[in-house]
Amino acid sequence: SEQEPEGFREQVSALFVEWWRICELPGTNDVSCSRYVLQLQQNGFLKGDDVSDRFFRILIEISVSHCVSSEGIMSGSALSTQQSQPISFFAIDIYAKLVSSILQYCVAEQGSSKLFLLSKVLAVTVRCIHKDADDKKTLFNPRPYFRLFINWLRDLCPPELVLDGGNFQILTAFANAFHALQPLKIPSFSFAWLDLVSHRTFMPKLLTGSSQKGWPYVQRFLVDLFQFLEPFLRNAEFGEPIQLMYKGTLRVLLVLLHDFPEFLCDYHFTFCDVIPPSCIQMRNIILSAFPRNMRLPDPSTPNLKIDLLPEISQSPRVLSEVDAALKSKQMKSEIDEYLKARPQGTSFVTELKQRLLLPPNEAARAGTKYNVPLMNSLVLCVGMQAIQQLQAKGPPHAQAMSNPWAYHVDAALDIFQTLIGNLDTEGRYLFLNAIANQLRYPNNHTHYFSFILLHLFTDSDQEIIQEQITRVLLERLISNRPHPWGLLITFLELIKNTRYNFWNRSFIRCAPEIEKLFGSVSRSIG
Amino acid sequence: DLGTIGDNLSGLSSGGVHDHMFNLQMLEAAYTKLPQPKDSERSRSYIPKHPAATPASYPQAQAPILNNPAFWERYGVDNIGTDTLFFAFYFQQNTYQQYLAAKELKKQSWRYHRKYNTWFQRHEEPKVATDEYEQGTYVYFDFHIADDNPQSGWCQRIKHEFTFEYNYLE
Amino acid sequence: LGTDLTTLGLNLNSAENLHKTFGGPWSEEPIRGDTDFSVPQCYS
Repeated sequence: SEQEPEGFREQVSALFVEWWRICELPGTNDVSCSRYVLQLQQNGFLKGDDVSDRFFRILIEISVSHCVSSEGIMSGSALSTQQSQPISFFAIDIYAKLVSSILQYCVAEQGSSKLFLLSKVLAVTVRCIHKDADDKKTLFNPRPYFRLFINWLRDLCPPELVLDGGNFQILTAFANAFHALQPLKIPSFSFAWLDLVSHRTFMPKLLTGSSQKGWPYVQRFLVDLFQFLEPFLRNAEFGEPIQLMYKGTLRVLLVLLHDFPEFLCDYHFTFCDVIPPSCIQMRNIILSAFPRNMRLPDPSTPNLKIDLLPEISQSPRVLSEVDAALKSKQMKSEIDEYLKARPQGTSFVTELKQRLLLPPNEAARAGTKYNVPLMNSLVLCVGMQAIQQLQAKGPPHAQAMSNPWAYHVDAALDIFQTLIGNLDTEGRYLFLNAIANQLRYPNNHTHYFSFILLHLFTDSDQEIIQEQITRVLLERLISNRPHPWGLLITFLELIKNTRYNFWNRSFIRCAPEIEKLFGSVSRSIG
Repeated sequence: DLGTIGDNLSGLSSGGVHDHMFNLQMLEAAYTKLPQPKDSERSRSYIPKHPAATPASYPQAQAPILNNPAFWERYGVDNIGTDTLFFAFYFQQNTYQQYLAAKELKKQSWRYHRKYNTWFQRHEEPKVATDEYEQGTYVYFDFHIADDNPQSGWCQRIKHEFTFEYNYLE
Repeated sequence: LGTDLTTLGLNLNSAENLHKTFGGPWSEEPIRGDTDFSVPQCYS
């Protein structure tokens, strides 16, 4: 709606045609490009002010409309829904080249540094995409913008780019632009967005290198993605577009699992907050990640002594802010207080269930009565403090951990036992999920929560609780691979150790197919 | 903003967010306009910078077989020769041919150094090898300009005491 | 029960990193040679 000065658009259009001629000439070289850029700078188009914004906005509009109008003209054959029409990116490519040339030749003066101008161009581009998507709705075409970003990533973040300060800021400028284009804000850009944020010229650069300063940006992309998918995946019935989005997400997670497992390890808590409990395999991919320098002992090794594994007493690195949800509900200090002093006669523990519930209006949208991130945060915070107390307390950690209730931290067990006794079926399922989400590669969280789960199994006198514990473990094991190491060793312990008297539980024969399933399980473990 | 997320409603409560049905509608529309593989590929055509005029009887376009991986794998070092692989790598930039030549060179124990943009091959087992680098005597591929120009050309040189840092290994 | 993840076109047992030839979330196979080898200016 901004008023363009009379003739401004025509002027910019003429400049673009002139640039096109320079690109087309066979003898194009750096001299002609830099001369053209200098001319733009002298004419005041590159100050990074409103004139610049208008200049870049009009160039994007010209390039995109040229690109979109070429679609269909170039295609005769009817295409399948998933296949897109042929399209000409010619105008987009030369616009992208113009911006790359401007950033390359623009002399840093009046503060128009490369990074400053790039941020301005990206901000204009993001606004154009938002406006185009809002105006066109289902007719919006994301492909020109996808191509534009790919060109810029290639030119401005080439493979040999050494990621020092300035260059890294170029990457984060793109990361912030992509975050502003996330699916929840522009759903019609979702497929292009996921392709961009996981692109081989982009995502690996944020994850490679010892500094890990790019990790929070990739974590944010995955949270953006899972938050968009969550309402669709929660009910596990979806059409082709969501299926494709889901499959694409699996591919990205598999690349991360294979090439950057430590990233998935360190942020597992955040991702478990936003992945719906029904996406068992997707969550298993994240929970199966383990550090590349670690060798996992085969869980079915006879007489495997878990508590003698060197890694089992080491704390895993958790980069997520585990206690953020507790703090946002002003529960953190009460938890700390209770775990430290375990005051008698307090109603704190019995009131926990109530505080884990969502207000009715939010429950409808969240599809559950419970605040899942708050539940996850409570379970892991209590467990982490209990582990600290165990380690601080007494004899060699291994001995203490082999039988936590020998030195048990009453307060933590109090909380877990009260919750599992007070919560309803849904709440218990989410609570047990929060525990099972810590069963990963050998570390002291896996160790502690494995014993807590088994302890709750024996300690409980209600068969429904034993059945739910079994169900939470089993539904994670019957899904296609991968399966987290900690999950496997916990289930094997449950079904092999006579202390749990597993095979005499009536619920393993509650239906013919369940009986058959356990029959095959018992045969498979001999 | 980069910390953990709040409760699982934060995504739905932040500004500019649409309702579920709208999201589904937009996604279905986007499903027919997926980015295609070629949308993210650079134009693969190789444009010689200084094309030499050749008689019309000569092939004017590159033989398609040059883009066939089998050609490079089967004829490998016995028939094509290392210099030809280097020629394809350095003078057919941004083409599939360059990639295939690089793959063949790697198979023949050449390693590309991203800082020097040059191929190296161990002349003998490295004297030192750590997780970060290896050090020893290497052959490397180079181009030397002789005084009397016509003698310029490809050559391979020996480099003693060279440290190949792995973070420069492509 | 999830998907057989080995059918998504990624070689999960590869000794090499997957991200270099990752064709993208919609691609059923790794990309063909796309590595941008930059060569010394004198060759251009």
